[in-house]
Amino acid sequence: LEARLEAADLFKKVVEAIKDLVQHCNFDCNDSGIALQAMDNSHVALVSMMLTADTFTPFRCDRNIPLGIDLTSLTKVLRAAQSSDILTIKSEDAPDVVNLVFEGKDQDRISEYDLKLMDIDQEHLGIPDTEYAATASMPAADFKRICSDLLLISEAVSIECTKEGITFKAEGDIGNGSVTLRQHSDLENSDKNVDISLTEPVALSFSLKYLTGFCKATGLSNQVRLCLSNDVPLMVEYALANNSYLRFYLAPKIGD
Amino acid sequence: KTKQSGITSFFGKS
Repeated sequence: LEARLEAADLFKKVVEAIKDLVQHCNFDCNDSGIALQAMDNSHVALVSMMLTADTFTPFRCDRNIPLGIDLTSLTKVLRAAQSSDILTIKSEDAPDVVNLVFEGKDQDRISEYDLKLMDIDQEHLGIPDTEYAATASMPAADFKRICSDLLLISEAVSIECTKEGITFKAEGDIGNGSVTLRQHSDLENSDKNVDISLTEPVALSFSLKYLTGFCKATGLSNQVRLCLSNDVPLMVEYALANNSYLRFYLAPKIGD
Repeated sequence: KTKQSGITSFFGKS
């Protein structure tokens, strides 16, 4: 494997966004790119990352290799990379370590780290192709704000999506709160758009602790997409350049 | 009253 990223920033942010949700995971490398799928310890949420080969310049991977990595350790190594550094990830065929090289853009500084790999026996789940009943795209910063505000009211949020908009409702001991985003197009700045497409109304409840955790990915993308169908996990997607993505799935809270 | 469901009850092991 040899994969070179123009800016370490992307990889730093991706790892930062998932490291509190999952601790040990395999980065599955093959000729289509670097993928990762992992559940959190309590098996409530799942993270699915894809960094396509096109994200790297260049990308080369001759054989399928899983790189089992402790994300806490990876975070320590990535701290040494500045956001604008060129990052190269390298690995041998049957590796004990993954090699990370950071090169300063304008300087003659080259940092090189070897990170020990671990054997991780990870369950791989089949995520069914789903035609979601409702899809809502919104500014990622707005979603983060809504989740953190409502977490102060309750540990759960009910998300209701209709043609009129998407509503987040929390009911807690101190009272209730709700936020509605209406569909709108900002002609000056499409990053501000709220776009809703719906085949049938949905209403589902989720843990805000997990949703606020997903929002650590906010810096990766201006917009976030929520995909919902009744009685299936919510998908929260941060789309990245070159068809890469960071997706989180969250199992709903259901009636007792 | 609601309870948290698990992700594995929706996504099968492959």
